[in-house]
Amino acid sequence: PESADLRALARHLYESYLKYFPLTKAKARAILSGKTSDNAPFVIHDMKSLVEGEQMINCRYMPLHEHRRSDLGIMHEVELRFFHSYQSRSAEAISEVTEFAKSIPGFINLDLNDQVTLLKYGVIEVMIIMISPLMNKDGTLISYGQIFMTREFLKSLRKPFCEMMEPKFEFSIKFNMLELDDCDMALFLAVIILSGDRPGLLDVKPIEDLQETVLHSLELQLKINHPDSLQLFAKVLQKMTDLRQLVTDHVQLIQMMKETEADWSLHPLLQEIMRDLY
Amino acid sequence: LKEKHKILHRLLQNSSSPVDL
Repeated sequence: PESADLRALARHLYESYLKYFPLTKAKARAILSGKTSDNAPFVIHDMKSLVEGEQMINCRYMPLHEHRRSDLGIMHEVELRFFHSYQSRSAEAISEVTEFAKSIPGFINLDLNDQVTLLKYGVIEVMIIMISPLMNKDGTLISYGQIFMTREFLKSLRKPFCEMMEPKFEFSIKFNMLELDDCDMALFLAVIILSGDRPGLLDVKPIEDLQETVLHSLELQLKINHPDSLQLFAKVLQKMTDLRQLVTDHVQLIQMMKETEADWSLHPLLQEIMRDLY
Repeated sequence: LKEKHKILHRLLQNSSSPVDL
């Protein structure tokens, strides 16, 4: 019976994951490998294709002004505009992660302050795991898989923008080697969200109890789904250490950009999450 | 804490679909 409960939990979290996250790993890998009936993604590989690609995605924050600017001005503004759009998508993703968290059995019964803390500390880690399937060594899907942005292009942006994605590529390439599927991912995301060691938690015990159940479900899921992959459960859990360092570095970079980029404004939801984070 | 995280709090309290950000 216990094993049946753990399988039911895995199915429930997988269904929530499919409900709240629009681009699954299965879909992303199909797009990246060309095995989909949908159109191939538009490739952004330079400033010209960025401007073209930008017209395909929703840029809410800044109007187009490039016809009034010098070439250098266009580059400067396009980078800022692109990252505003990227922030807007991140805010939407945080909303999706929040809905997923609320679907974890027992989560909404936790102290409301603790729910806030778990999300504050967990969402960026979850988002990094979520973008991993969108990445390969050459670039990343963005905008729900409509666009593929090359890694070389991201590296060619001016500092500090060029430093933002490279650590995520390095992490993702290694993480993708674990070959988790969407159901494995759903359970792992729930484990990350239910971390009982986040700073400032008021009542740790119920969080740890919930996490323990999800951990058992993940362990069973990995045994069944990857019978030949030795120590996969341990390897997946080890990624949580790398994730914390990635988030710390990411937040430091964003906070530095807030100070050095005069035209930079951070989305209010990201401000909330990153304020006093690490 | 929830006072300092009004949007996050709103997302948590919202009962159905993700709210417009």
